[in-house]
Amino acid sequence: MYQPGILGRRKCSWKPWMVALTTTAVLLALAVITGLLVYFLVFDQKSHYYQSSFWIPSITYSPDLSIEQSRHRTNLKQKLINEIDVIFQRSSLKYYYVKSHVVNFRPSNDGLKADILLKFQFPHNNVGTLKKQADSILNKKLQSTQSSLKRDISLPYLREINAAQAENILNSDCGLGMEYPPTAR
Amino acid sequence: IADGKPADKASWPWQSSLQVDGIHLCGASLISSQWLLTSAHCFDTYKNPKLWTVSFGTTLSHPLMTRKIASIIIHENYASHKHDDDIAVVKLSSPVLFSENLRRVCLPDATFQVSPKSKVFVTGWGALKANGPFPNSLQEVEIEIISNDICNQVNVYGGAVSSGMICAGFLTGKLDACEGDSGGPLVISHDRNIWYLLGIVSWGIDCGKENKPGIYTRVTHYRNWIKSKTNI
Repeated sequence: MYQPGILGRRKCSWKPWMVALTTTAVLLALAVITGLLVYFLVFDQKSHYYQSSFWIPSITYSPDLSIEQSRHRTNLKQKLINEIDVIFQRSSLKYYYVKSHVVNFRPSNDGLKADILLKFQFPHNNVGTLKKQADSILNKKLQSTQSSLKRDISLPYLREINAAQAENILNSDCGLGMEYPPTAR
Repeated sequence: IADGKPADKASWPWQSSLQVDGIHLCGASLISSQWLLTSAHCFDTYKNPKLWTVSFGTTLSHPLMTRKIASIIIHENYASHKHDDDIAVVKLSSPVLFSENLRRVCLPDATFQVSPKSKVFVTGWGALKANGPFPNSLQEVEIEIISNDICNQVNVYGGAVSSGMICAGFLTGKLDACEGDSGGPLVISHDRNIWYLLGIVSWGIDCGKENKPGIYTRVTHYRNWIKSKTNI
């Protein structure tokens, strides 16, 4: 009686080209997923610009604050920008905060007012939430006794302005050009 | 610009090109969103503002932005082919919006002093040497201020440099402004990287020639005239 030949176990024998193809497809899929994640988490951010106004009770307005390159104006601008930088760089928005700019100073019957422009990079999907956070961070900080800045009640919340107008303001100072002398590398 | 090098993008964001029929004729400097400062002699041939176009950005072939000219105001005492009072202000047909690549240069106070040997930059799309080719990309060169006394020596310009002019370059020649750079800026960096407009490219004998440095209109000398015309 013929012992029926035992069928060799059907070896699952993938041909090399099938293995290569599958591996490539899997790697490709992983790369696309990673890319999309990176894009939406990192690159899908957009610049948002907000106007604000601060009241500085401890400083009296003086005419040289309206002279473009006066030392008083330059120093006070830098001081305000440093203070705002610290507020946001030590906050939950530190990864979204880009910079701030002092647009101008105005006299106020009890001190001085400063118009400020803030630039953030927010992901598309939660601009509103992050803006509310920025407002609450500012309000909390400016209410503390340490801060020389107070919220100007005439502009209690951040007000968004469009990019072209904002960039126009951010770049309206004179004389900003090549870094000189070139910083030693 | 003779013996210079191509400028990086946004290094000199106030530099503008004055053109007729798409041909670059002169440089100019943006001093506000609607005013340029340049040389009066640029308009010796074409006085009609409508003939002119202003372009901004580092390359002539692909400008960042262009504008037409609304008006040209030439210094009252300027006379064609003379060097004195070689200054003019140009009003753009509409204001520009500033950006990282388009900004204005600071104007110094009338009292602003600069000492000889101070390092300054002159920029432009002028010829790369006397009777040489014209570049498409903005060129820059670092030069030095030379005192008017030295520039008025017999073997230099023999008394032709007046108090309304400023002399810059090297007596050894080479690095210099050249034909087509007229009207462009001579700037100095002051106080935390802020650039001030010291001079306007005006005249010189040849380009980069020994004992013949460039002569610029001294902006501080005309600071009140500029204010009277532009209110800047």
